Amino acid sequence: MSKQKTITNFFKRK
Amino acid sequence: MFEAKLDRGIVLKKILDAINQLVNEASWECTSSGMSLQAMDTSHVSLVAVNLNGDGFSKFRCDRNMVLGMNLVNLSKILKCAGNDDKVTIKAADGDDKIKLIFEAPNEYEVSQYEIKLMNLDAEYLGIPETSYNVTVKMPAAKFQRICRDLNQIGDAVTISCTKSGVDFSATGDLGNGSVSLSQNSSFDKPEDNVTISMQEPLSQTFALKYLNQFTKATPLCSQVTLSLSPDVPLVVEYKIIEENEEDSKNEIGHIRYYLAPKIDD
Repeated sequence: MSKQKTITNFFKRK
Repeated sequence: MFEAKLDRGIVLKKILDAINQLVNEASWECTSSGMSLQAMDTSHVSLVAVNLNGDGFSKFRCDRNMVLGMNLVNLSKILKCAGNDDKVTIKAADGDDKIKLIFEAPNEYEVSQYEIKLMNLDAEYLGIPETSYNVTVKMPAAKFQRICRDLNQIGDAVTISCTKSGVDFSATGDLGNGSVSLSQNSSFDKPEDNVTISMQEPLSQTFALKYLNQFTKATPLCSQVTLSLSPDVPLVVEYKIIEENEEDSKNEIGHIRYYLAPKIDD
């Protein structure tokens, strides 16, 4: 089963 | 004082059509070099970044940096009042709580003015790291739109696989499965139909079609779309923003980049 990642898993808040 | 004039107002309409279902509210950052916007969808799975170069406008003035927060659905409604051939000017005075939109018809004797309220938005800005991508696919934007729409009939997600022989888009669902394979091709006469694949290493990644179908709302902006992929990083879907002038000349004035987080096996 694949799981949807979020964009904040990859890009950090400034 | 901020003032930006586009000779072809239709470009702004197309930009808003490309983003306003994904994000309802966002802030435009205006600097002397241009206008930009960055926003995530409500579930934080995708991010859209728009960049418009100041020199792409027929008039551009930004005395000091400004952040114009607004409801994009409302901006879109107001832009629908502009004719496709109207010149569109956006004006904002320092410290004001609204912006003015001025539409000048090509007949030169009809001018419309609208004002839209600004909002204070608690925007979260993300740092997008410089990435060198393993795979870059440049293909007709209409073809990509068609593939995403068709495969969404089969399933909720598309697996994009790239090998030496080309790129495969495939989906699986309760009713069965489907796939579309593209190999590199180039046509001297119709460069807009070209498929260009550059690959360092084979790769296979899965993405939610719901978001990709939202991204393809940008298709009217540009004849080609670029997909950039690397293992375990968000996919980038890029459309150049092309202004077509009366003489049929095409001018690249910016870009829209959509970032989509992958689906990863647990």
